Amino acid sequence: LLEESIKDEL
Amino acid sequence: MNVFRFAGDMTHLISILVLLLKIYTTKSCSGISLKTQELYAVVFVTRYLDLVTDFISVYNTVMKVVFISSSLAIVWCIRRHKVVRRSYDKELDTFRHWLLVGACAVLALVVHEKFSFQEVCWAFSIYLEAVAILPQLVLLQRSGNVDNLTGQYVFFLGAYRAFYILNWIYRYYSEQHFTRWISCVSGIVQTALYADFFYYYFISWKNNSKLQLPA
Repeated sequence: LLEESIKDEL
Repeated sequence: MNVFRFAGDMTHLISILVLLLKIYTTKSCSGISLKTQELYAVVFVTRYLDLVTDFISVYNTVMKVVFISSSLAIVWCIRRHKVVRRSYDKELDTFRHWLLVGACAVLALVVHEKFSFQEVCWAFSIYLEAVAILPQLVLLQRSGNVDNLTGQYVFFLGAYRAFYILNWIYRYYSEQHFTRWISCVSGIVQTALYADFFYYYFISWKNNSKLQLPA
């Protein structure tokens, strides 16, 4: 399950 | 990407555009804290280290480039631009912001998600962003009168993180294991720092009077 990490936030 | 986060990013972008507009149209940086702008430049550089290593989306990359380049451009303007630099309130902008940098660096070395260079820098940038506005708020209180564009700049800058808090609440309920306390706690502290500014900003807006911060 691809854990959408918070690092995709600005 | 959810609507709260998009609204937050757009509000953040607007705050930067308002600041650039003020500096460009008035050729003046009076009322703007160079120290806060320097802290933001450090925040963006240390947070977007993955700019060249991880590609997340065109939007993500473009926004990172815009934030880094605009913050560096603003610092350059206030420091080097032959006209703008003359209006810098050097004697009012005396917050010892390197203390904030040191404190956030120590905190990031103690509290982080993983002990890696990138993660510690990321945590550092999150903590630093929370307090980066302090020199600016102190300067506004010292200079007393706040011109419209500066007031709008600080308002949008505060509003963006408030949208991010809604984004974290939304992600907490919509994604199984979304728990990022570092960002959430730091974001709440950041927004809380604007509380009194928002109060006086609302009062001035309601009375349609000039924004006055109590010294």
